[in-house]
Amino acid sequence: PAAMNAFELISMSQGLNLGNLFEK
Amino acid sequence: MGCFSSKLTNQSPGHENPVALAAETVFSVSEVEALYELFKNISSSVIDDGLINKEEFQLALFKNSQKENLFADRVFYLFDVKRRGVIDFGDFVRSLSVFHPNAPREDKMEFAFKLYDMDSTGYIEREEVKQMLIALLCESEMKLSDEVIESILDKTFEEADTDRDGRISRDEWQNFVSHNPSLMKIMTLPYLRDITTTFPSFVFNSAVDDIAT
Repeated sequence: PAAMNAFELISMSQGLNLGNLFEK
Repeated sequence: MGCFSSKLTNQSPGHENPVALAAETVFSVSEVEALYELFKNISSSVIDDGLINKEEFQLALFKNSQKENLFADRVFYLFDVKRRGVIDFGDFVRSLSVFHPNAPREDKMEFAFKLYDMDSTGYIEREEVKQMLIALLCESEMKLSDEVIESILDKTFEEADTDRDGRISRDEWQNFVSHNPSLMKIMTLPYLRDITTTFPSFVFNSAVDDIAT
């Protein structure tokens, strides 16, 4: 993770994974 | 041509006309109607009032209505365009439209900017990024020392904050994203391309006689 920029890390959050909304 | 006779009856308050919503977004009328099937599922999961509250949003995202998550809060806040503490169908469709694979890249960059500009100052501040990083670490149970966190922030701001004022402006953000296109991955939901096949029941509940696809 230390090699990644902060936004790359942040975008790994489950809370930003809106694909979950489409799971029935 | 272009005429639609609507039999708009028995619809929830806030269920905007699908034809009008399709005209405003990248979705077709059929896709808007398919999204209404999804919206109905989410908005009736706790209280069947035709609106999505935060608990229902969290339940749809995490299968757990009590899970507190900074990022889900941010997304909910941005979807709640009218600032009423709930998401109505029109806001749901307009917000999801940004995540369509065919939506303009500028709209995606702007949405992501607002997501990270937590205090709505028009800048992404270092403290905000730090707060989000720490929230991510807590969520993922990843452990990084303060030193490593600060060095990630240093490196990020070195790249993004080109005028060195300690914060990232919209212009700097656009420039940064264009050099780091992977950051926009979260802004595209491939599911939206196939929404009519995911929710085929929209056909039986259609409020529009002539479907424009």
